[in-house]
Amino acid sequence: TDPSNAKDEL
Amino acid sequence: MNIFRLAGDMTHLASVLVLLLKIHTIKSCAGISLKTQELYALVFATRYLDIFTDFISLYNTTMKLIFLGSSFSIVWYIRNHKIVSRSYDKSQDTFRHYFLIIPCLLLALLVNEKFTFKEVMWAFSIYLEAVAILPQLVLLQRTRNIDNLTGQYVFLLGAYRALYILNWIYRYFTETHYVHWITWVSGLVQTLLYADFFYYYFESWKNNKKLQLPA
Repeated sequence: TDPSNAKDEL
Repeated sequence: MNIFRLAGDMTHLASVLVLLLKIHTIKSCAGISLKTQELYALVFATRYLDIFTDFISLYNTTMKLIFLGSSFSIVWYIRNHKIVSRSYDKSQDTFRHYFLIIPCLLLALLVNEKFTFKEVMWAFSIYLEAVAILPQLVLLQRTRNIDNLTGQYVFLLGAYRALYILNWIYRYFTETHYVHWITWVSGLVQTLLYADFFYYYFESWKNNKKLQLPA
């Protein structure tokens, strides 16, 4: 997973 | 996933469960703002547009489905359930959705990570979530007798936001290129909106008195 991805947050 | 993020998600989940408990078992939605619940349903519907296109994890998809399902069913219960809807006091819950939705939509069109439908909707959902609690806070101020479940519901929602801030600080120091101004600034605004509530919540808890917000 892309570590800088905020879209993995709810 | 770090401990703050997990604790934040679990607190958010707990807030939803507390509200569902009130609705299902006590069959009451007294003191709950339908406006806020409708805004949350809109927040999740616009944020989770990626649910079928981008798979992140089973945890992520499950939680998204729970938040979507619970927010829409809460709205349905308050509007349509024979017994629950009777305890909804429309005359107290007067906040206008449009005052929040339209500015958030305009802001999302101007400030977003990318000018695509999905990204604008995502930014919109972030801005709207930040202010979606306002109708609920206004209603709390008007309610002379805030019952324990309603107080706990709002407290858990605020705690969820505070834990997300700790999650961002943790991620900023442990991950590379983790900088997200849109979520940070909106999240900070969202958490600050709870400051007043937290103050009176802790005061009532400390003095073992019923929670009441000054008008």
